[in-house]
Amino acid sequence: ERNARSFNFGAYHTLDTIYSWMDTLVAAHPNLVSKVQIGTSYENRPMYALKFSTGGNKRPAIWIDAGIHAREWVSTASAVWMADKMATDYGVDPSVTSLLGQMDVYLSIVTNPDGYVYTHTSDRMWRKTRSVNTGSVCRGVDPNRNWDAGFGGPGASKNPCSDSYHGPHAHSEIEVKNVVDLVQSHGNFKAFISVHAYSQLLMYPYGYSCTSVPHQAELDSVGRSAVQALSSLYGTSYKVGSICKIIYQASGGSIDWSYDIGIKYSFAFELRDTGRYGFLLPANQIIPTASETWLGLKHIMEYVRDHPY
Amino acid sequence: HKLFIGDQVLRINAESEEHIQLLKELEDDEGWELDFWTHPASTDLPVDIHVPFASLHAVKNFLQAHKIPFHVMINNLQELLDEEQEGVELNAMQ
Repeated sequence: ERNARSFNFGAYHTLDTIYSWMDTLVAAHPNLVSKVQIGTSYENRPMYALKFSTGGNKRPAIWIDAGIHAREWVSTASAVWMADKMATDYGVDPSVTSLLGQMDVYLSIVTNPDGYVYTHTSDRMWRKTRSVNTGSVCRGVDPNRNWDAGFGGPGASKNPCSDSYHGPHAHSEIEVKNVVDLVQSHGNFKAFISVHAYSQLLMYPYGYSCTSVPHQAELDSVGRSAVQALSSLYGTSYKVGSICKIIYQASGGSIDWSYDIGIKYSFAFELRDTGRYGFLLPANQIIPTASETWLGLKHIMEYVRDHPY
Repeated sequence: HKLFIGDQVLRINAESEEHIQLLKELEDDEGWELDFWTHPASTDLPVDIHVPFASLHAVKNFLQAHKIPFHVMINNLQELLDEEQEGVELNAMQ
């Protein structure tokens, strides 16, 4: 695993292996990729974002996170593949070269490390963080109901035993707070993209409200073009729309928070499933999933690059 | 490791708003320990529910009684998990 070329991208890996692989990626591309520790998790594991940058200070940036829901393994596995793709395509693919010539990309591959480890060691179906809930025997908060965006509203549970428990207060989860602090202290993020699995959706805000965001038409158009690019590879069919309108009302979500603090290009992917496996997508589908997602993601990033604001 | 022997994942294709409402009632019922992988929202999107073995009979009866169409998406969750775990271990060894 110390050799980036021998790493099997078509397999699911433990947290230690992924973290170790990040070092090999950084070592292979020292002038492009660095590993930024954005904080530690509830159980004191380091949280990292890979920073893709060709220089400059606080350039306009794109945030991408995967694996905030622990059991969504294909999200994390796809992010590993896409990190490698972005690094190896720099200087080869004119689009990636141009993007990274103008913007930085921060990619958090395992945004819920405690939960991810727990899915490997104890409960493959675990979704939440692993924080202790005072007064309850149940642990964990849904980190995608914990953001300061309609916090505690419809579509989030106040029951600590629920898989969609919103937590005691907004940003109570250190994993969420670490991302919030990075994004706010940086101050120049132009896009915020969360990668989830599964059900083949590309969504934009809002989830906490069913009213349309001011940039609805533009976000819808960008989303549809991105999905067209994604589908061009294998014909995978995606739906595009606001979280509330294409799934259900859900408050406290990450992309609602990012949009409300002024990051216009806020999107969430729900990656591929064949309709047979749900969260247990077989490892042989990781690379096809990542490959098609990369096309959609790249389209959004190109659009962000070409439409500064 | 938590085991999921005999647990199934059912894929439900709701055909009406009434079906959606019934599935939402099911979601609120904590007694059957159901894990909604996707949630009842509209007839456009399927609803996937991880049903523990102990609740399978009751849930299937509920769906059949209300004529809500479903099929078994994953027949035995643990079998799939075992295959996945085997792959992770094999790869780690390599």
